[in-house]
Amino acid sequence: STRSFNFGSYHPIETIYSWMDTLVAQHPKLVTKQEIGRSYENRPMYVLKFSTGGNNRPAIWMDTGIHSREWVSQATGVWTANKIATDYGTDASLTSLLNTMDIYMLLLANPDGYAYTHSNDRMWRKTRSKNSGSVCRGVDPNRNWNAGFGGPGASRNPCSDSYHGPSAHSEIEVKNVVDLVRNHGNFKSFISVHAYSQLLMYPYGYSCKSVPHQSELDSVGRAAVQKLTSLYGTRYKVGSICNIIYQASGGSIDWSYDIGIKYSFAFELRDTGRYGFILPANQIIPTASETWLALKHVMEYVRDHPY
Amino acid sequence: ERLFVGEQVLRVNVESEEQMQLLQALETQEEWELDFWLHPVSTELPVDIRVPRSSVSAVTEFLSAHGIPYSVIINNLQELLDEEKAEMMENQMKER
Repeated sequence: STRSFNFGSYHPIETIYSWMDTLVAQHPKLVTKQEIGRSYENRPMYVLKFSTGGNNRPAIWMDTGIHSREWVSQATGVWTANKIATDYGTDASLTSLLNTMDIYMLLLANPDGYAYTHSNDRMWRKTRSKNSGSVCRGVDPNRNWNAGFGGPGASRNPCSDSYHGPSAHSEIEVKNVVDLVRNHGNFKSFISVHAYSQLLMYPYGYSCKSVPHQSELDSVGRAAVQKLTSLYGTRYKVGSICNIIYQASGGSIDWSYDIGIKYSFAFELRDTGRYGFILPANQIIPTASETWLALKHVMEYVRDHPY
Repeated sequence: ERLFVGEQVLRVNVESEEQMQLLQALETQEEWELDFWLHPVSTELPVDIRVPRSSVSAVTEFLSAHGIPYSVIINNLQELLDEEKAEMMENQMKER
């Protein structure tokens, strides 16, 4: 049962996938598991859809693990999905949110990469697609979106960890999400969770110009981070990708913002300054717990500011 | 399976634009096969570099020679990965 699942541990893809089935079985009226397509190596990509009914309700998108080596991101996704399922009906704010909106969670946005970090190379970041004309495999799935694709901050070199790929949405893992979000047509927020730098960012990455909703996104982000920091004092920076990190084109939340999903954010989770990507498993639940406070704030804001 | 025996991860706290540019040049240099976990982008953010064993002394000498402060946050990456794997196995056994 999901109760016996250890959320304070890292799990291989098979365990996470089977856990999804137990979550759905234990919360049949709230959670469904939908296959949104297959990965390059033909692994299923599953979205957990949290819905209390209605037809095509406004929805919130959340993905974790698009860069496979950022294990605390996928682990936080699993914890958060369980949190939503177990708190629905008891947490008044979450309950009211789910009575008006749906939440879609893609826990393993890069399943091939994730499997590869368990079997072959813990440091793998990209997808596992073959690049014609190169011995090097994989595309950076967060440089492959049609938002300033191929611009600064992404590499044309297939051997680079930030290789953007032959064309926008060339990676089936990205295309699957693009198709779902476009077909749905009623997403109001798009949140992508990475690790590690303790940042909460909004568009753009492909340009250093401010987006039209910059001040609103900034204030929402700062308020969300205040809640996150309140739990363990973990300090975050807030700002646009280009201003906080670097110009990085072809990113997911730039794409989602450009197609009209205003509340687009990217998290970079905890950095203890000692382990980098190899964050110890005993940090998973504290990281997920503090992140939840920020996520919940963003989702409540989205609920209260329909557009 | 790829192993990372003797590989270190250095945390560099860049103090000036000049040091930033030196690190950015390091990023394009392929010989040392560096893997930047956190990229040199601003003096406000740390830079983390995974360094293969064969390049550790060259990289640390380079940083020292240019007065760039750094610390070793992971002394032997493979040891940490082995611990991570052992913990996963232990947890799986517990759950089973």
